[in-house]
Amino acid sequence: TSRADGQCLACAGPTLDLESQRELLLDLAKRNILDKLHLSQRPTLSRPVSRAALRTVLQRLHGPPQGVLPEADRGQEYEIISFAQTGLSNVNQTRLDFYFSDRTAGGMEIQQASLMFFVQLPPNTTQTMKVRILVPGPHDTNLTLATQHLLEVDASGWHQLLLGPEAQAACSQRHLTLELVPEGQVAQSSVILGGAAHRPFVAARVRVGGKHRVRRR
Amino acid sequence: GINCQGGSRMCCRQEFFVDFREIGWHDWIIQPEGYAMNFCTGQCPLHVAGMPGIAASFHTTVFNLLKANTAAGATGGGSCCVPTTRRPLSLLYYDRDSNIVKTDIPDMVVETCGCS
Repeated sequence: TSRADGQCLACAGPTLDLESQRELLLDLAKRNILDKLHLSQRPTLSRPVSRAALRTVLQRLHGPPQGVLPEADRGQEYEIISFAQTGLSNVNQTRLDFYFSDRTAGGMEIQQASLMFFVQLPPNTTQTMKVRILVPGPHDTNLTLATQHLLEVDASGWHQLLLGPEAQAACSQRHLTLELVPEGQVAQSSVILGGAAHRPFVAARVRVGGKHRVRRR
Repeated sequence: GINCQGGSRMCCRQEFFVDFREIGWHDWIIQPEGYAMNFCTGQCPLHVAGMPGIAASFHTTVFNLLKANTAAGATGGGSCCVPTTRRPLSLLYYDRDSNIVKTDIPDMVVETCGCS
């Protein structure tokens, strides 16, 4: 910010008293962080996350793949962990809804997305789990099946499923709906846990603002 | 780069820590607890324009120009004390949907200052 006489603050040395300078710098730091996160104001938390769920997630978050040199115009990369909002569920299936804030008007490019969920199984049993990806029909009518995956679950604990392009497209559209349907006779006794420390979540690696490379043929 | 100490009036880097609890942002920023933003301050008289560090050849050029044009004739533009190297800040925070987001924000920490 330049002063009335056109001098740039950095050239003319500190002209403010220390307290005003501190206020100015803190305000600058806030604005800098919000601008670079493409936020107009600081977020107000709609649904607090339990410390147990946070601890579970922090064990899974990892930095960018090592040795990846930052390319020019790579755009900003984010890792996003979205906890499931449990939708309509019954003993035969569990519906999970995930919401993603759009980072900028330019939209975001999902690099990779995977579902993490915790299953409690009776000892020495295996379970086939069907994971359905549902997307809104034309004109946002009710949800239709986009694709489904079968997953063999052979022990209690966390299980990961890498999500394909249909699910990634739904994440880019800011709302992803999944259905977990246990198959077979064990179905009744296997439980998909949703408690504080075992909430299912989607981990997505997202890029925003990178110039889309035109592939030359 | 040079860190500001005592009454130094020449261009230097002033350390400045932003504590997220102090600005009331500790509820949505999970990690870190704050960050060293730092800033550049101090004078850049014409005989040190383009200094220090990697701009040495540029500094020599400016210096020769000054000698050739004598200080009086030098343009009034002056040289400013600005960041010459900056580091990214790794942030873990909640977005408005209470998703947990991790990202590296570029150019957030001023490492060194110099005269433009």
